Amino acid sequence: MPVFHTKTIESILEPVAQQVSRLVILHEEAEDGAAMPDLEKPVLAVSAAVMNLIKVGRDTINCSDDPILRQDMPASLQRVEKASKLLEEASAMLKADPYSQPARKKLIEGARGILQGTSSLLLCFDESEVRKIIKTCKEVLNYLAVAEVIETMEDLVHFVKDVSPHLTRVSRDVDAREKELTHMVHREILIRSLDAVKTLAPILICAMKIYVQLLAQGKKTDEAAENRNYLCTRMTDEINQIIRVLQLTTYDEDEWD
Amino acid sequence: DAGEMVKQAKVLASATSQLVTDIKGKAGT
Repeated sequence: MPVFHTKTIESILEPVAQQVSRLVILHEEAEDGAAMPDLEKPVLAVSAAVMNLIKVGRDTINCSDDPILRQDMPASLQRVEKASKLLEEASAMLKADPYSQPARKKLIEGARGILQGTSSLLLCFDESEVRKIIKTCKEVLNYLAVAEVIETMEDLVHFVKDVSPHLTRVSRDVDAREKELTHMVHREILIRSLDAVKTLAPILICAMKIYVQLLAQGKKTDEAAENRNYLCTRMTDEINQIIRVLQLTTYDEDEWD
Repeated sequence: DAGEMVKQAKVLASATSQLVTDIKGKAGT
C-alpha cells in the first residue's frame, strides 16, 4: 500500500522519507561516537529552502478563500519552521562539540520535523484542491435536485445550458485527480463512477425531454417521470460516490474493511 | 499557487536529502 496518496506528494517526499528513516536506524543502532562533520552549509541550504516554502505558504494562505486551508496551514508552516530551527541549533552545537549527543538528537528530530511538516503542508494544500473539485460536484448535485421541476422545453434548454459547464469541469477535474492518485482501488472507483456519470448525463436529458414532450401533449407522464427520477437518482449516487472517494486518503483503509 | 508550492517543497526535500546524506556519511561510519 502506498504511503503517500498522490503521485506529486509521493515524488517529493518518498526519497527523503526513506533517507530519514535510515538515518534514524543508523542513529539508534550505531551511536558510534564518531565526530560529526561540519553541517553548516547543508543546514543553511535547508533553512533557505524552508524560508522560501514558508513565504509561498503564507502567500497561499493570504490568497485562499478556503477557510479550512487558512486555519490548518499555519500550523504546518510553524512545524517546518521549528524543525529548521532545531537543525540550526544542532549545527551550532556540533561546531562547538562534534561529538555532542544532544546535537545528534536535534538533527534527527529536525530532519523528521521537516519531513512531517512538509508532508502536512502538502496534504493541507491537496485537501483544499480536493474541496474545489467537491464544490463543483455539489453544483451538479444541486442541478440534479431540480431536474424534476423542469416542465417546459425552454426550461430544459436552460437546464442543459447551465449544468453542462459544471459537468464538463467535474469530468476534467475528476479525470485529472484520478491520474494523480497512488491508490489503485480509489482510482478504479473514480474511473467507474465518472464513466457512469458521462453515460447517464445524455440519457437523463433525453428522459427529461420525453417527460416535457408528453406533458406538453397532455399525455400520461407517470412512467416518463419515474424513468427520469431513476436516472437522476443514479447520477446523484455516482456523484456522491465520487465525492466520498475524493476525500479518502491511503490512511482511510478502515473504510474498505 | 500549486506549482510554486510544489517547487519549493521539492527544493526543501532535496536540501533535506543532502543534509541527511552528509550526516549519514559520518554518522554511519
